[in-house]
Order: sequence, then structure tokens, then C-alpha cells
Amino acid sequence: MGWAIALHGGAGDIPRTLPPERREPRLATLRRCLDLGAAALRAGRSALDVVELVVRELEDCPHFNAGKGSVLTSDGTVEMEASVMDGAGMRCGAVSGLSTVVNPISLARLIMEKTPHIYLAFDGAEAFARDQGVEVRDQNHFITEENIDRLRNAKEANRVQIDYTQYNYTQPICAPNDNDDDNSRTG
Amino acid sequence: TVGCVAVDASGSLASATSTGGLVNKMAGRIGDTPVIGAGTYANALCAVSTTGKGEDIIRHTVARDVVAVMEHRGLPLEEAAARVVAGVPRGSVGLVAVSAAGEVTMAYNTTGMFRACATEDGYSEVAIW
Repeated sequence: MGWAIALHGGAGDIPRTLPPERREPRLATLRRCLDLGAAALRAGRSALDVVELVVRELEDCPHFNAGKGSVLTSDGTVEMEASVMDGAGMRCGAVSGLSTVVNPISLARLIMEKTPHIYLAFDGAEAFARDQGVEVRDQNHFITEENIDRLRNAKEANRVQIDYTQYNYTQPICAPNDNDDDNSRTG
Repeated sequence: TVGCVAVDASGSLASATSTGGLVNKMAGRIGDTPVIGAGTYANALCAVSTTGKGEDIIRHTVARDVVAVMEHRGLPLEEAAARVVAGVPRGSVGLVAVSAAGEVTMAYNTTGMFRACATEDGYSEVAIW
């Protein structure tokens, strides 16, 4: 037995030709967050503290789809989601539909620790955030030029996109059909 | 999506996941990330955080399934995670997981996944493909 940590910054159709200027900042953030988490575990911090610490750092990095850098809805808005689960006691907390909370993961933890509930969303979650005094910012804080372009491209193609995914991995946003579960449209 | 799983020196596990969702998603859409058991799960055995196409991850209850395969089939973490990921439509899921025994796995059926891990014995990895 011993401590261990793993983290991700999203999966998808990441081309091997991804230019260094797009690849390196993400890898550097992963390395930094890994070092941060490993140091915290080495110092005796709990697993719960460490996963929150690391995800906050990833949320603050505009290169990843969470917090600052979140992708946009069809309305051009930000709706962020997060959840946390503590294996000891199986406590958990989750949030959806956040548009102003800087670190959604910490709000999820507050729901876990300070309410009798598991999951708050939209207006109720935003109100809880204000009650708890967590950091909030105008929605523009979260929106990047790159994500404005991605939304424009996705709208033109009438598609939704998962992280990093090119169009051959996307699906129409409307009219799911009987073949919705097959692999034919995922390349 | 971003996520992190960890097991500390006392063997306690935790998982955290955060996301902006899908580009051009409908307003009000909820994905797998906040759905406990789908995108995020932890108990005394292991902790899992997923990324990818939320609708598929919810349908396949990916995070909880990894734990269930370990519990009920007795498989080690890496094998359990590989089995679950293989059962989800190709191109739709990635996950990171750690077990109470300090095992780590990072499995995906997409082209790549930005990922990193480290263990107490000195192993570390940062990778995309």
C-alpha cells in the first residue's frame, strides 16, 4: 500500500499533429498539478483534500474545459458542472448549471459537507454559492476566444463536440434515432 | 473535462471531476460529471473519474461499473477498467482510477486523453496518446 494519484484533462479525438503551442501548455499544467498533488499526499494531506486541490488548479487553467475555459452552450453561455466523492463513508456532492462560480469543485464539496443533499443545480446552486461566500466572477471571466470560435464552428455544422474532438467524432444535436447507440457515427 | 483521483497514505480514496460540458450543448443539459456513479465514484475499494461523451457514460454507469467489476468479479483495477471501457461505444470515454491498494490505471477508447499519474514508489507518467 501507498499513496497514488491520477488526473486527466479530457479525452477525445486529439490529433497526433496537435501543434506544440497547443500541446505543451496542457502538458505543463498536468505536470504541475501532478507535482502539487503528489507533494500534498507526501505531506500527509487526505485524498479528499488532494483531489479538490488538483481540480481547482485545472479549473483555473484556461486550456482545459472546466472553470475558466469552459466550452459554451448553444446560447453562448457557460454552464459548469462538478462533483466530488469521498470513498470513506461514500459522501458526495455535485453541482450543475453554474455560470459564475470560479471553482465549481469546491462548491460541490460544500454541498457534501454543509447540506443534507447531494446535488444542487442552476439558480439554487448559485444562491448556495453566494450564501457560502465562494469566489464568483462575471460570466465573461470563463469565456475564451478559442471557445467562441469552437461554438461558431459547431453551430455551422449543427454539431456538439466532446473535448478536443474533431467533426468525425460528433453527432447531430437533433433527432436521435434507433441507431443512436451504434458506433457508425463515431468513426 | 478535468478530474483527479487519489488514495492517501491511510488508504482513503476520493474522486473529483469538473467540466464545462459539450460545445454547443443545449442550455440546461446535464452530463455525466455531476451524476454520481456515472462520471464520478469512490468507495473503500477504488475511486474513478471519467471524461468523454456524457450521455454514453451515463448509460453505461462507467465509474460505478469499474468498482462493481472489481467487487463482483474480483478483477484487479486495471483489468476492471479496461473491461468497462471496452463495453462503451468507441470514441466516447476515458477514465482515471486508483485503488485502495495503490494501483493506478488510465484507460480510454478515444484517440487520446490528457493524463498524468504518480505513485509513492516513484513511478510517474504524463501522456496524451
